[in-house]
Amino acid sequence: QKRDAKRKKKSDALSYDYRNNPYTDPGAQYSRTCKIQTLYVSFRDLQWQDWIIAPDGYDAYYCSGECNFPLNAHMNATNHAIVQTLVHLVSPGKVPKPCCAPTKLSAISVLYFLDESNVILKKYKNMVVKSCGCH
Amino acid sequence: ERMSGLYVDNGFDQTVVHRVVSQREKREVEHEILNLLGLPDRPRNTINRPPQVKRSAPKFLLDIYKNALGEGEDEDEKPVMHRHKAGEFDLSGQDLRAIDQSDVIMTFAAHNHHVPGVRHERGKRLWFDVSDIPPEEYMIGAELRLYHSTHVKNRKNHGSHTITAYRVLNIENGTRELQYVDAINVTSSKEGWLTLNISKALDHWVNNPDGNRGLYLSVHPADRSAHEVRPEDIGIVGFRGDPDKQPFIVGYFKSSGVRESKVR
Repeated sequence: QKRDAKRKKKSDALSYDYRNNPYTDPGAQYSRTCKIQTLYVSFRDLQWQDWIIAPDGYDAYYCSGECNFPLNAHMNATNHAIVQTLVHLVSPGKVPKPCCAPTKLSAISVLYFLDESNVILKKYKNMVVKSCGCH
Repeated sequence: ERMSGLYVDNGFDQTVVHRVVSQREKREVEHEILNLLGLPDRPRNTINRPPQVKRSAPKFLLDIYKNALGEGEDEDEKPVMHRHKAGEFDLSGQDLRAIDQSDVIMTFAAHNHHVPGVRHERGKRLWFDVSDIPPEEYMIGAELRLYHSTHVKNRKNHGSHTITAYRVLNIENGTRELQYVDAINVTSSKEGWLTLNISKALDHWVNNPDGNRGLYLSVHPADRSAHEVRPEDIGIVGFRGDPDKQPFIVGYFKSSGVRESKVR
């Protein structure tokens, strides 16, 4: 990734809008803290809506960002995450920060055709992130 | 500022310029997610003919999806029984309990399928392709759903009738070998869906696919005062009837937890 990015930078320095990228925009500090993010997979855009009957798409939520203290008001952190952060401050080169990960998950149900006449309604457990926090 | 440790997923090296993924890469990620869900590709035989949602079997599951499960599911929400809205399929308390316990619900539409050695008897034999049921799934229950219409042309058979479902073991030289499955009484004035418990028959077909010769429906006046009549003569809709009233079976399954891997 590093090599690729450096090559890109040299050859086409203006091909990306760095201001829209939370990792490169200096003003986007808030968006880099641990929080829930969405990658919506639209069955309709994929033109699969004729055999995936419901839902229209899947909210593939994920957790992303850094676990820096003080945590913002609505973010959960385990006691161990706090210990991990303190140890990280002591030895930043040896010990990583706590991990931004899901704290609550729920299921989704998908209704789709198995063939032209048979249909299945399937529940997928622990597929939707309800909240994120530092572990 | 010193660099921190090596991160698995949240250490952002400030010297690296992160790039935004292209539309093609985003599409690849979407396909990977669908692959994870076990939905790698469209089902067989549907490229030129999109399947029809207006048929009874998909409508039934859509009814469950909209009225019983709803969107935005939550593991600690109330059970299905307490949040079910009335749909058109008259779900019983037993159905709602099965929905609550199920990880997978499958419906199978009736076919006009010829089985070698079995004489075709119009309207009385129903066959279902249940080969897609994974053997590792634990079956909670299964039911046959038949639509009883009160609008029958030239109705000769009034009053109450008993519909009995049998599993077809064999039919040779006009002699049927049948095994009793379930029975239900219906009056000529009752319009709507009828359900028969066919759990044992479906379980047998899953474990013995070659033994799937379908179900035989026998209809008699409830008092046994007359001979057997054809199901359509008392208003039972067959697989040639209105698409949203055709017979189908429903299977409720508990997942074994084994994630299926599909070849892409």
